[in-house]
Amino acid sequence: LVVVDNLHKTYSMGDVDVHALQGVSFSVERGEFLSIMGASGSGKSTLMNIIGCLDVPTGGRYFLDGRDVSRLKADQLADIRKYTIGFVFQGFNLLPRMSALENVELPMVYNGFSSTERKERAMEALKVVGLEDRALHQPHQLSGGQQQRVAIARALANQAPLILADEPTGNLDTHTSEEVMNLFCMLNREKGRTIIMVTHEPDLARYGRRVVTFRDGLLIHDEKVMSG
Amino acid sequence: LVVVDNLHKTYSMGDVDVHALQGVSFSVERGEFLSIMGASGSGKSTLMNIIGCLDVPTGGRYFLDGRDVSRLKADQLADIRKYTIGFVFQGFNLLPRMSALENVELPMVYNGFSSTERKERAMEALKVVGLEDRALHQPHQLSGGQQQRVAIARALANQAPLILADEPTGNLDTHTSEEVMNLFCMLNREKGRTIIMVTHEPDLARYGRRVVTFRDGLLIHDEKVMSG
Ligand SMILES: Nc1ncnc2c1ncn2[C@@H]1O[C@H](COP(=O)(O)OP(=O)(O)OP(=O)(O)O)[C@@H](O)[C@H]1O
Ligand SMILES: Nc1ncnc2c1ncn2[C@@H]1O[C@H](COP(=O)(O)OP(=O)(O)OP(=O)(O)O)[C@@H](O)[C@H]1O
Ligand SMILES: [Mg+2]
Ligand SMILES: [Mg+2]
Repeated sequence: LVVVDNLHKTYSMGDVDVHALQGVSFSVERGEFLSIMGASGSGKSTLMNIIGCLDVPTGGRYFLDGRDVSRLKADQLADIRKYTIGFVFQGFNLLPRMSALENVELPMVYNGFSSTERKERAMEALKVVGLEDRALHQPHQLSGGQQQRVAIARALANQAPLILADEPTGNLDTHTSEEVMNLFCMLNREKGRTIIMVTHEPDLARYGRRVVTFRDGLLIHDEKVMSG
Repeated sequence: LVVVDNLHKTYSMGDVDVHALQGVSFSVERGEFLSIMGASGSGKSTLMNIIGCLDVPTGGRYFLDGRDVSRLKADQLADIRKYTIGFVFQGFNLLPRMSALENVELPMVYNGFSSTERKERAMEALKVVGLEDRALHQPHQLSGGQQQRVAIARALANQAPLILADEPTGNLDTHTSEEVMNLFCMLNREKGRTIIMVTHEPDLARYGRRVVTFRDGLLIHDEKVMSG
């Protein structure tokens, strides 16, 4: 489903270049559950933004479902972001003037769901993350972990086959983090959704079936998780 | 240094009331290192905002250094926030149009440091958190963990006697998190700074000497950490 080939990403800051990705290659099959780990600043979010069609590499290629993403036009990329990918952002990226419910409904607006269906699926997703009684709160009226859970609910509610979760549990207590991991496992095993998740916690990384590790913009390790 | 007495905080949302704090009482001595744990939404950030003089309780009282904070005027509260308290926010709260260096210098502008001293202390703080080569980046040019470390550096650089850290390691890998904890220990033991830290991770909570636990707006547990 996802193939990255020798990806490079360099940011130019005047006379200094920051090499965020220095030649990353790997592939992810449909139905996989992959965890990505690595030190702060090692390039994980940069990679996720490229896979999520939110950013373009400086070099190398990215194929999504066999199509070379760098060859696609802006409206085709927008379609991919709307229909194919559900993104849980590291900074949540909720719209501040909308309620939790409206934030969760937003991706479904594009997907042809009726207004009734959107509201039902959004309330269901909020219930799954334990926030049905916060549906009408705006982001500033929610705790940090609650905002993170709304971002997770938003990625769940539309039916995107690929879920990209960038540090989905950084603001959650241990118990809630495990619930989120079990939820991802269920989506992966029962609903066949492909999941790529960035996490800093080795225990949570092992809910997936494969763990890759980044350092300084390069993949340095790739191992299958022995299910135990 | 910090005494809270039967603190209540209620948010009114039309016909529904959210009781974020339901009668919280405890005290923190000068020189203590206290960790606060509890589930997402249990009231930790709400308490931190009151202790940090950023919010007012609906009921109960808060004494800082013996003074009833609810009796103070706006400019006295502003002075406390500038000189007495260093705050690491859960959402980092960096100013987007300023560089990392300028963000770290900002609290020192009020404290009578000369422009040369501010720059030196800010670069030193950035070096301590491993970001001296990111000094000129703006927040959007930094990774999530790097933004969090800039927020930590900002609380370090000015010499506030009370440090309030709301989830300072949520976006940091294990190794960097431990470095931050060791840094807090050093500030506490060698420089005598009082530290109140919210964390979700039991291992990190034990770097402090006392752990209190919240549930549903109430303190349910308070234990000394046996140093080991
Ligand atoms: N401005 C507000 N209006 C209404 N409710 C609010 C507001 N701010 C916070 N709340 C509610 O108060 C409760 C406590 O929030 P708080 O941010 O203190 O939780 P927390 O313990 O810091 O959680 P987390 O671990 O997720 O950061 C939450 O249930 C939240 O929905
Ligand atoms: N717009 C930008 N301009 C310049 N440098 C950038 C920009 N965005 C990111 N960087 C740099 O690229 C590197 C990789 O950033 P990235 O956000 O991918 O890290 P990360 O692995 O997600 O880290 P974290 O675990 O802290 O979230 C960092 O060193 C960062 O400073
Ligand atoms: Mg990141
Ligand atoms: Mg909080």
